[in-house]
Amino acid sequence: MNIFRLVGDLSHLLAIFVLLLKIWKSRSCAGVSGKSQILFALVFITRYLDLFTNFISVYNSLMKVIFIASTVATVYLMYIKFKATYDSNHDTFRIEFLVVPVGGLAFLVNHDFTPLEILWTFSIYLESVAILPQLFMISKTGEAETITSHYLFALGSYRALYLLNWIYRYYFEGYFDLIAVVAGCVQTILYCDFFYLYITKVMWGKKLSLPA
Amino acid sequence: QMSSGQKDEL
Repeated sequence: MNIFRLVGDLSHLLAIFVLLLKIWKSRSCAGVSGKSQILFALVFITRYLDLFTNFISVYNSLMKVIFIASTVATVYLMYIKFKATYDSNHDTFRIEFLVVPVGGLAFLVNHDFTPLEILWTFSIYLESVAILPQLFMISKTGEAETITSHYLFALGSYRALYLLNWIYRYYFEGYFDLIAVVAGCVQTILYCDFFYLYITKVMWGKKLSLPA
Repeated sequence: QMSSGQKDEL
C-alpha cells in the first residue's frame, strides 16, 4: 500500500458516499445517470468475485464489501425508492454499446484465459468507460448540480491517483499491469474535459454548465 | 503483470 493508492481509494469511497447522500438527503436522483450506476455495480460485482476465496487484508475485504453494498444501494434508490425522480429522458446512453465490445475485448486481451481473470479484465475495461452515460447525460442537460460535480471530481481523481500508484509500484516494487494501466489512462482521459470545467468553474463557486 | 498473480488492488 502507498499514499497514492490509499488517497485514491478514499477518494473513490468519498465519491460513492457523496452521491448516495445527495440522493438520500434530497430524495431525488435528478441529474444522475442510473445507467452509469448500473455499470459501476457490474464493475464491482465482476471484479470482487474473489471476495470470499482470496483474502488479502481486512482493509481490502472491507472496502470491497462497502463498494458493492453502496453501489447496489445507489441503484436501488434510483430505480426503486426514488424512481419518480429518475430522469430517464436524459439518461439515454445505450450501455449495450459499452458492455458488448468490452466483453469481447476481455475475451481477446487478458493476462490469463480463465473465468475469474476474464471477469476481472472485463471489470477493468468496463470501469474505464462506465462514466460515459453520466457525462453524456450532463452534455444533454447542459449542466450539473454542484454536488454531482463534486462526485465526479472525486471519482475522476481516484483513478488519476491510481496512475501515480502504478508509477510508484513500478519503481519501488517492480509491479506492472499493462491492462490496468492502459484502462486507467483511458478512464482518466475521459474526465479531462470535466476536470477543466470543474477547476475553472466549480472551484470559483460557479455552477458547472457546459458551453451551450 | 511482473508481480505475483495476486490481485491486491481494489
